[in-house]
Amino acid sequence: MNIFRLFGDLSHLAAIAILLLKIWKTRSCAGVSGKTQLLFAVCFITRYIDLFLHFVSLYNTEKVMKLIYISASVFTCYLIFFKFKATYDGNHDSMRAEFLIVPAAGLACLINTKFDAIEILWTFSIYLEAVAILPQLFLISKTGEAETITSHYLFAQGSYRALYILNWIYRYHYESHVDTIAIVAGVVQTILYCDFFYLYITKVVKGQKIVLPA
Amino acid sequence: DNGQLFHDEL
Repeated sequence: MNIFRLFGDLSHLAAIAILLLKIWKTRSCAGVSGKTQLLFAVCFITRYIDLFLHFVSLYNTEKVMKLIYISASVFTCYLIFFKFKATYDGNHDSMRAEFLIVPAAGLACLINTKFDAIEILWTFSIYLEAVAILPQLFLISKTGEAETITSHYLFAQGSYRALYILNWIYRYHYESHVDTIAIVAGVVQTILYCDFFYLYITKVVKGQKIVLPA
Repeated sequence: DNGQLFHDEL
């Protein structure tokens, strides 16, 4: 464990908490992509499938974190698609999720470290996570704006990815650890946030809301 | 090769 990974994971937890709090406090999921949240839930379930295959005793932080990620993302989906369904902006959340799921699944079967069910599910979750934010970014580009709290959520989510890149540089340097699939997918994912980072720094940090030109 | 690959990141 190094400081980049620690802060990356904490940032990831913060992102999940910010989104849940936003939905819970405002009793609304307006501006939030249900598809992105559904894709993240699929990512966590397929990545941490080992939790369901073996008896889980909560003796280490990692397992607790995995369970938090899975339950929080499933709960977020429950809020969006059931409890606060009336506030869900389904018409604007129009990116086709299958266009992300199918290529991620296909690529996971073709490019993986080992052709084994658990390993392919892990690889699929990595590829899917790389593009899972796209429906959310697409929704913002369609509505032309993002609430400040949604921007904070995206910033925390993007920071988590950027910190993971620093973590990989650190691990390559000090531990000779290289996981090519995770690194390539992680870099792709981080690049997707760059445009948003620019808007966040030029608008949100200065107290303005993100409004895109029509 | 012990069969199971070990992914230690979350």
